[in-house]
Amino acid sequence: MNILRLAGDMTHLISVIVLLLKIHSIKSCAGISLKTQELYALVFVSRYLNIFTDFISLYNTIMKLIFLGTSFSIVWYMRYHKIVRRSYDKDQDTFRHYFLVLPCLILALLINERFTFKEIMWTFSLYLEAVAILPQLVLLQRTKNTDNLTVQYIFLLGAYRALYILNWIYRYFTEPDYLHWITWISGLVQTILYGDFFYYYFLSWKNNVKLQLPA
Amino acid sequence: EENTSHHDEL
Repeated sequence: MNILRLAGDMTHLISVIVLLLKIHSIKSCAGISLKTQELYALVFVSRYLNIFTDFISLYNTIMKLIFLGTSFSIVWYMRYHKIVRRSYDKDQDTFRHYFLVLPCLILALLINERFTFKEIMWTFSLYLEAVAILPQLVLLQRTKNTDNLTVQYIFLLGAYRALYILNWIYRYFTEPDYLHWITWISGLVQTILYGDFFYYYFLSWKNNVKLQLPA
Repeated sequence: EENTSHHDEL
């Protein structure tokens, strides 16, 4: 595993920790989209179907368990925790996330590397992950007073895929036959969706003011 | 064989 890939994974891990820290310490999920969190739980379930059948490494298995466990616990907190769920911006978080699932599934059935159940679900998870941030970005745009932890969480989540792109470039040049168009294009789309957010993030950082996306 | 090389990524 190269350093870029490790950095990507760690960024992803830290993003989840930041979100859980927010939920645990201030008992609030204000500004966080439950729609996006539910999509991520679905992404991990469909991608990690091979967790008990194909052993890759201890690191790989542990990370998969962490991402599965944390995504479901975040959804649980936002839906059922008696204090946390009160802070959920239900009226603002109106993105119809189910409309993202079906097109991704159809696309995965049409465009995949191999027509097997596991491979199609893997591909579906890549397509869905690429667009899963959309409800969160819409909510961010609607929220007037976004707290710092939410902004850092979204930034880290975007940075993780950007680091993965660098990892793919590195692997392409160092490993024979490493060619995965579906993964690359999905990852690129995912990162491009962050373009606007990244722009305003750096602007707010440079000017040392609170981030707010223009409506 | 089931494994393709991108399956080692998370």
